[in-house]
Amino acid sequence: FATFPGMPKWRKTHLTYRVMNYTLDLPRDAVDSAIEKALSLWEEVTPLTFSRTDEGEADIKILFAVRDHGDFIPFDGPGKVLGHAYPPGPGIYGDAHFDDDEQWTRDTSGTNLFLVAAHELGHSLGLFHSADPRALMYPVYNAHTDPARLRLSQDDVAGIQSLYGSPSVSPDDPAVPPEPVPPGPETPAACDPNLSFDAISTLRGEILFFKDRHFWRKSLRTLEPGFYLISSFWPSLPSGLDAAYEDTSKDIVFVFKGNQFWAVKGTEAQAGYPKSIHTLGFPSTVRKIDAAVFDKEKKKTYFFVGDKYWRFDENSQSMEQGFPRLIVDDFPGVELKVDAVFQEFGFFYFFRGSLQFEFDPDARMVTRTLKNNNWFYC
Amino acid sequence: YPLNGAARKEGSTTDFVQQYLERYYNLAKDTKAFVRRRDGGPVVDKLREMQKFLGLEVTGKLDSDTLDMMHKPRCGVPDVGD
Repeated sequence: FATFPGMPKWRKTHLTYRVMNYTLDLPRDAVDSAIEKALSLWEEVTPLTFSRTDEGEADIKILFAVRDHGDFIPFDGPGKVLGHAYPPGPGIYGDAHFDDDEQWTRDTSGTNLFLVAAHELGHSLGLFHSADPRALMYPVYNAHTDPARLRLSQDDVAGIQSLYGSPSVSPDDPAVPPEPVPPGPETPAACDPNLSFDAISTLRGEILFFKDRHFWRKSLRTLEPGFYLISSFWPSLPSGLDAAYEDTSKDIVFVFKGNQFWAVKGTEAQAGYPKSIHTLGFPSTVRKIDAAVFDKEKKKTYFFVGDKYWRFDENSQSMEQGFPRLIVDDFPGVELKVDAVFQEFGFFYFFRGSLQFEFDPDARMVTRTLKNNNWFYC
Repeated sequence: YPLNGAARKEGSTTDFVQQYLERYYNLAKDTKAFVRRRDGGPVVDKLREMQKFLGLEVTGKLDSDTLDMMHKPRCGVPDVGD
């Protein structure tokens, strides 16, 4: 099985769905029944529950359409493409579309709606295509499958449970994604104009913005960032981090506080940590790191301390000669000291107070100065 | 110039294969499926990727099993991510 890039999934266990319109090929109750049965396949093996709504916004919107239908991915007439669906998220994300140029049927004389809906709704929940021909999430429609006997394959079950856990586990089980933290008076507000960040790192295609005990988790696919307690993902990590970076070549995020650093792979803390920052080659005069960023192209990590920076070669696992150097000499336009930094789209984004500096490492210049929370579309 | 039947058939199959690989296997849009290269080129690589993913014999060639599979009804979500 596979999940979508960035592993998008629903951050709640109760989801709403809405059937936006109906095909003329089937009675309405046959469509409703096919969708309900398809969702119940996934409901049986996860903590997820579904309820139907007939008006307003729903997490999963289901519609029948032909050719161009407003999402830039037109259907192709009878045959070939039967449907498509979007991974979890707001708006169109999570929605499932069915090509109404197919002949939808309850049996297998035409295209069985239940079989296709069960597959598409697997996408709506976050599963990508499986390479296992026995799996429901295999991309090719199998007209020989008996809809009455359809069961999820072991591969489908393993896939969906990798996202949501099994129905029997308690909400405290780490397999179940933590619920987002509701904002309260004591929690930082994403759109506070004076907001500053402790540390920022990418993680498997997402961006994590750390502040005190919390972090915002921003996927480039979604507008709204998730907001979580650090301890809900990584119980062994401290709060109030100084710096963080992702070594994408190792799929590890390193986080720093004081003279120690930790390593996590996904939600798993790595054994052997915390370690002293001096094992990286810093002199004893360095007591803490302000910010760190891994350069994916050069496989080097930049550590920012006060108005200077060090460069660490991840291949040789050693601090490079000739450092520290002054930040202002090699990153002109960036303020003297930085709170946090990460790399995205080939740029370095430096954060200082409520400001952010987009730095082009090839042109060696700041290309834009931004509010630091513009990633949250404030 | 009107094409003869055979050429038209070959052309339409090539276009179909190219579109299929572009849509589901991220074949670059400007790839020329007709261009023969010693190393096989991107179309052959993508055919192999498709054959491997869908559990077919991996030949890198547009054999009848591969073409049949491409004509089967399927989900519109690509098989490989960006």
